[in-house]
Amino acid sequence: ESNHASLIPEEGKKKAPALQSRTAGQSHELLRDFEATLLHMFGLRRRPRPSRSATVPRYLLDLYRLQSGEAEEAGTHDTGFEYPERSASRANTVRGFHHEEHMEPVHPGEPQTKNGEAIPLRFLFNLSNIPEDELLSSAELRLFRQQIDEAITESEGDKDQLHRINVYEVLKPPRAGQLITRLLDTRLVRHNTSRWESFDVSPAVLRWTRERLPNYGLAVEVQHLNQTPHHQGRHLRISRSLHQEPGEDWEQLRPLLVTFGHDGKGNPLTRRAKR
Amino acid sequence: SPKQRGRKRNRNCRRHALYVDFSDVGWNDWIVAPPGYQVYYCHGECLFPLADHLNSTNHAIVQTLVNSVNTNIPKACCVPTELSATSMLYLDEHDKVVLKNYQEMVVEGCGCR
Repeated sequence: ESNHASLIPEEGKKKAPALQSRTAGQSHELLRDFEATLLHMFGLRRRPRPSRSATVPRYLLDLYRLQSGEAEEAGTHDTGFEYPERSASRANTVRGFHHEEHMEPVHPGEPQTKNGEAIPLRFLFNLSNIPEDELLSSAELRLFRQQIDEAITESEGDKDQLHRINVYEVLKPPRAGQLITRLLDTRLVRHNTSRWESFDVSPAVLRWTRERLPNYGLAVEVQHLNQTPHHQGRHLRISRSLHQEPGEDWEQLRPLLVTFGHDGKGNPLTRRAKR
Repeated sequence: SPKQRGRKRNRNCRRHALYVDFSDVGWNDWIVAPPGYQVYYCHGECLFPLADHLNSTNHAIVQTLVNSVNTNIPKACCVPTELSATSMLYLDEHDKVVLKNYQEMVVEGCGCR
């Protein structure tokens, strides 16, 4: 009967009836044992003390609710939410990372362009805390698209609503204004909707984690096909300073890197109906 | 008597529930979901597997069986016989959000083995 099988460690069981009678000392000791077992199970050395600024991305909360069957049970399943079946079916651990914002070049109010062309923005994600025994199988970069105001778009032709989003792996340490990149994923989108876009960045992330190759980050380039200046860079929420709407929660809209891995303990995150 | 039988039944091996509400124990700052954990565990006696009513039928056979039990052999243990998975969403020591799924975490059934 492995420790996992029942989280109340052996010596705890005899105290459990006492816990019902709530003797403070024993219940405290029992809970400390239980916490130690839980931390061990999660591979944590000590009890986490999250800072106030820690944010739980809505995407991971939705993943949890769908996977545990809670959303189904509560009847609150958001049909627009695409459960990443393929990635989740090979992973028992999902991690969310925000980019190291202090590494961003300081932004003036407007998007970076050169001769009218958008230049890619670089995002560095610190993946050094992923445990060695966790084998990543896939990773996605999630970017939020903000609908551009209706009034403007109605007066425009069809083509004018199109933006091309390119996601690159940065291959060399960036030199002044120049990035050596390799294209990972690209997509043509219309700016008349607000939604999350998911880009497959597995090749790069697996090179950084499995092959221990240097991680120079990802770069995102957004081109408005008609080069209309006032649309350039407005549609994708990729920087805190660019066009933040009042009351907008940047922490929930900022780019999110999600990794799917397996540490060999237990089965993958296939969706379960609540028992 | 029903009262006596009731008490005897409670001593047998079965699954006991012990719900840990994470906000009660102050863990809800790092465990985002679920709000608590149904920590079932197995506890109780594993009596020799002969039901009492058998004693009244083939009396001689049952007596032979019961008296031939070798008391040096350790009793059966009350252990989990069916387990199910659970997943948890938590913040690790680097403020990173982790969704982890573990098989064999919730005791669904107990038995004497």
